[in-house]
Amino acid sequence: NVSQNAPDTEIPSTTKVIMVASGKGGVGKSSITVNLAAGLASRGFTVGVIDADIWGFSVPRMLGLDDHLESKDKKIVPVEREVGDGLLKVVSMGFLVDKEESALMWRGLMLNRAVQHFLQDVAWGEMDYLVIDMPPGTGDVQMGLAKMLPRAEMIIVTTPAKVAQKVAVRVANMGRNNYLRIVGVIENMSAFVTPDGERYEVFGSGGGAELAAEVGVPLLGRVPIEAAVASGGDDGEPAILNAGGPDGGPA
Amino acid sequence: NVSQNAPDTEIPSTTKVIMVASGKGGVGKSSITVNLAAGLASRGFTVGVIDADIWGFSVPRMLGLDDHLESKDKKIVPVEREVGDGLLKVVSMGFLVDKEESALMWRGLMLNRAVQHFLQDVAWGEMDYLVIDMPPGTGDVQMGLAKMLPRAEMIIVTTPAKVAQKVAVRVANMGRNNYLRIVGVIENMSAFVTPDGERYEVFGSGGGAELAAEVGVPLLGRVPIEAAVASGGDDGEPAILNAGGPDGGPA
Ligand SMILES: Nc1ncnc2c1ncn2[C@@H]1O[C@H](COP(=O)(O)OP(=O)(O)O)[C@@H](O)[C@H]1O
Ligand SMILES: Nc1ncnc2c1ncn2[C@@H]1O[C@H](COP(=O)(O)OP(=O)(O)O)[C@@H](O)[C@H]1O
Repeated sequence: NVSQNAPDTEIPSTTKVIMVASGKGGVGKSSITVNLAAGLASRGFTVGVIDADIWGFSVPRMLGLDDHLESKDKKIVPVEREVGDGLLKVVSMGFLVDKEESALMWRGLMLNRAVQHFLQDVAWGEMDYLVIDMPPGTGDVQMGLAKMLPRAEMIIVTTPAKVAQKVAVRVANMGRNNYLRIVGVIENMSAFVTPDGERYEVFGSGGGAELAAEVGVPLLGRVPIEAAVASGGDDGEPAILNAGGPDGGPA
Repeated sequence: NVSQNAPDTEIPSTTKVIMVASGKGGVGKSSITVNLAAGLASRGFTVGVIDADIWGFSVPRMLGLDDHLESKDKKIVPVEREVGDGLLKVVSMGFLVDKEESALMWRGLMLNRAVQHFLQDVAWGEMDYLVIDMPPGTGDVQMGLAKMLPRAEMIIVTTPAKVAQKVAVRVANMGRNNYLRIVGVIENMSAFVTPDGERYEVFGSGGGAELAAEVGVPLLGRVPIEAAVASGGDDGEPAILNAGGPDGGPA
């Protein structure tokens, strides 16, 4: 039984764990992560967020947080943000690493230890969902998380472009090799639609459907290029909170 | 004298080495790399390309190459492609790593050794330019390359979005700490312009100028979102060869 081998974590057994993964960087994985988490919180849920994208640091900015992590009783306390009736609880390497020298020290085994800390040494408390922003691709951090969270489900984010697909398939294979269920694929930046309704497929087309077919999972949705998503990310106010939002809803 | 400490490589001392770097993935670094290299080759130059983005594998696809690397007299022979009067010579991890198991084995020290191989064990021959597609961000591979190529110059690619900038500044600092000259910043995907000339700044605006100002280098150019760039990448035919091309020309 795989779950008996997973080291204990502070994550409640009833928490639904969703890993947001991608083959390459820049497909919108962090954007999808924060909009999914904020969207769930806006419905009243308590949603944890782990920014495991050690070099990325996007998640704190995209949620309007630049706090430092506190510790209490030897546990790290997540940074909280209320969203409607719900709550976000966030940990990110971005909270710990604000000096360049220390950034460069976080390598190899230290990265794995850091991510392990986020699972074992954070006072998560009650959580309905835990959404994890994975580093792009496959590597030690991703493999470590997959092994430590055998109940997690994975969403893979890609773009319509074919260059994004090859490594995305490997990520799905890595997930499956660790007994994770791949919920589906989200195709992000699927097209740009002008206010008059003209549609331009600037990054190509069909990449999401092709990846979903190759992996044998549903295409959960196609999110268009929307200036609101990018500006929401830069301003720390996820687009999903201001409009119908780009994300169709939790899987 | 730093250059006396750099281990010997097969790169001729007269070759102009250009590192194309970025803070995060997906800003178009590989696209800029292949269009810069192909653009130079189309003017008659002999241009080497190293795809050091170990997990990226974009460069071979974007140049229409899916060969395997040959070896001759104990040296790796680059894959060649004629471009007009010039020539591209390409090595990429994508040529070596086509099985998932072996992809996962290329970690840590092995990545550094692989990149070192590309400098020391490749029969490069004569080359006017060597363009290197760096992994995004700062890390062992990037630091190793900077130390081994002290004469290299660096171009940093970013997007208009602010979330892309923080790590891009660290990349510039890493370059400077290794005595590399930062030539400038290219802002990619600066806006989408419809055939009627309507301009939409879908990823925000000003990120390139801000990064250039913060690093104290010129903004070399702003490349708009052009479907031709993405489809050229997917089809293996860099956009610069078919149009005026998006890139203003070599720095
Ligand atoms: N649907 C979208 N429309 C417009 N911009 C987007 C969209 N999705 C992501 N972006 C922007 O694209 C950039 C890359 O997204 P990000 O989520 O950081 O990618 P990743 O986590 O895969 O590296 C960011 O500037 C982000 O705001
Ligand atoms: N100026 C551009 N216009 C349209 N698409 C672009 C442009 N630059 C890059 N792309 C596309 O965006 C995606 C990411 O680009 P890529 O060069 O792979 O980024 P990186 O090397 O930074 O990860 C690719 O599908 C590429 O074809």
